[in-house]
Amino acid sequence: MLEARLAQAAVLKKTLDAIKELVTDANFDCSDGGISLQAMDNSHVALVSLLLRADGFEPYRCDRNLALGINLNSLSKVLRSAQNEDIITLKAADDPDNLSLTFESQNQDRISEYEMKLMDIDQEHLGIPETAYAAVITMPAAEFQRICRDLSGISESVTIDASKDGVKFASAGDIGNGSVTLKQTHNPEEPALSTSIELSESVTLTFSLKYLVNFTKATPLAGAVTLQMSNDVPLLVEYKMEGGYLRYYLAPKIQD
Amino acid sequence: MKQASLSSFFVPQ
Repeated sequence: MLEARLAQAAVLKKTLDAIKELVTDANFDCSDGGISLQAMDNSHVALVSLLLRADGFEPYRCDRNLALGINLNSLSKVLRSAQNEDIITLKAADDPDNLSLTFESQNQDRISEYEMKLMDIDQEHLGIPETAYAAVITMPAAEFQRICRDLSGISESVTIDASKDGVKFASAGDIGNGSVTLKQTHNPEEPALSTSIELSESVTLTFSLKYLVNFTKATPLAGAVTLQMSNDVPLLVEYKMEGGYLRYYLAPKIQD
Repeated sequence: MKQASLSSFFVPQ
């Protein structure tokens, strides 16, 4: 059986908000290491990879591996009933038909109990090759969100150019063009406000802004975001949170 | 430019 108690419902609520528009149904794979999810969007352009490590729960118990097939829209509706500060407990039997969710207020004067039907999802698991990326850019998550939102007003695509001079986000569309260049900065008092660029070679890739804007729904989960790029491979966008991560992969646009 | 598919980079395990 699975029993996983999370001190802050907000983590799960924000995570769901960050993935439910990309993915409709997905298996939550539970093992003794924690709860993970891997799913592609319908168009096979983007992939979501979530890990909530066992040590992020207190307590966490999972006797044998379980795949909980969940409609993310339904889970999101159930989680709307949880307050951000509620303690949330997930429970499932072995070979379960239902997932049980309990929301307790901090002072334990209110306990809400929900049961959600599970579904059978036949989902292929993709092998993601270990990649030593040529460019690793860490920046404030809010900055990345703003850049994606601003440039999506100009064009459907953005070209990200990482070089020793900085990282440049550029878009060109019918109304004109625009770009934002970030230089490396160092803010020792607020590391999450710094921008760092590690580069082994220059990288230039073009991506659909629609997906990037969607990824930035994860902004409330982390102060910083890391973009990892190599020429001709998918972009990795990672939000690290306490007790896990939310990663998005996005296939580039390529020359016809 | 055209959108590449992730399936050409990541293969089912």
